[in-house]
Amino acid sequence: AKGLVFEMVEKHPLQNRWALWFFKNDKSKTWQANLHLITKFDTVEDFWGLYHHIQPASKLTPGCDYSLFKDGIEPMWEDDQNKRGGRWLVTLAKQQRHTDLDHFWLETLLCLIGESFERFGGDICGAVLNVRAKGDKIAVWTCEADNRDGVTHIGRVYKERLGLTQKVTIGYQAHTDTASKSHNLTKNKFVV
Amino acid sequence: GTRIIYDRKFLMECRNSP
Repeated sequence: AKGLVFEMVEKHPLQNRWALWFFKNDKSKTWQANLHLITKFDTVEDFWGLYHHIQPASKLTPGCDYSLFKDGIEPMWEDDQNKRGGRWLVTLAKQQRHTDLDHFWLETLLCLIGESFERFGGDICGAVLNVRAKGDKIAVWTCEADNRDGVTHIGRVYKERLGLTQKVTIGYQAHTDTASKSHNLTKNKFVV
Repeated sequence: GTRIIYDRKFLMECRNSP
């Protein structure tokens, strides 16, 4: 044998370090006590290592959430980086848990870590997955609801990446509106 | 500065690497 050639396997750095959070609904605890940081990563390879290690979205118990946020931003409205912002919200019908949820969530994660929103990537705070009996939700959170150019660019790119047809619309809601009204009354600030 | 951008195809190829 001529001996083995060892290759240095370099990892591919991401633009941002990301934190994955898990929320498990336990009514005996406060909302914040139910929120757990799983881990942080800042390379493509570490992302996949994590992704393959955790439950797929469709296998989570209803009431659970995953959140992926930039390091330093907590997955809640109250965070300074989120409080003036809002979210592009994708609501799924019950049956889509088995057909679309895992695909949509992975696509959302890839948009974030790959910086698909280009020059408006700085507007991105994170993304949230809610697994719920009445229908699952995925949302991309941005930092400034009044930044029309950034918000609409992100919405268009995101909708295209999910492969949604023109017949489907998704709406952007400011967190201040979501917090002050019951959810089904929250008006969309933008629609794509 | 420059932003490190990875397209979907590249990220998926990394998934399949050993």
